[in-house]
Amino acid sequence: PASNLGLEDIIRKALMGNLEE
Amino acid sequence: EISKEQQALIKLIVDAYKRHQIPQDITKKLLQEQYSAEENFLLLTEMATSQVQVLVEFTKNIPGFLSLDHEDQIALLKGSAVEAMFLRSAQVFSRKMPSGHTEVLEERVRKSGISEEFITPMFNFYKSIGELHMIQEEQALLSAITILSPDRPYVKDQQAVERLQEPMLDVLRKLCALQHPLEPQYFARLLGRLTELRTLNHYHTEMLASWRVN
Repeated sequence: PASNLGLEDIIRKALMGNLEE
Repeated sequence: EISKEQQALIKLIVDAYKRHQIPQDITKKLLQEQYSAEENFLLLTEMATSQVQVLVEFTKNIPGFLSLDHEDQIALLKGSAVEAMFLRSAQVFSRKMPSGHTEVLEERVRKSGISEEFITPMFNFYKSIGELHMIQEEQALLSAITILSPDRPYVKDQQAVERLQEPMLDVLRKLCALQHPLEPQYFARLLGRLTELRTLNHYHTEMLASWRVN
């Protein structure tokens, strides 16, 4: 589970934001 | 026969698939022949981050995905990230590349510190994807189907996800029948690759643990 936190952070940020930004 | 709505769906998915790729500045670094083990590790980490971002941007374009419960969106992406990345990597490896590129990439993976126990099934998977000679529409749809698997951990509304996945499966089935009329088992073979991906996913978890120790 700890190793998946990094993955989840990237996913949450990408879902909220725009990749180009 | 593929309906007009299904054609529009295929176009949407394929356009998103083509639009969202690993940035060139990262892929160029992959092909540099001179690198240390540490540089290699850092680059593979950078690639993995980029692949996840590309995956999310692609997924946002899947019709209906952003209408799902937000936490279910996260659960689907987390649950499918490894499989979707392997599928995309396999598709890249199976394309015709300029002379020498495949060898450089393969060498980089083999010298990354990942154990042979894992590398063998990974390259076997890449080979089995290559043997299918998928067209881009099939690749894009298969990626979307992988992401929209209702049985990922922590997905609350599985039926909502099934309602998105089923039209994709139907379109892919028709596309396979039209594109490969002499291979009636082609669609079944594609679905078989999804089962192989699940096995790779399991290997991946073990691989990460041993790589960390190394």
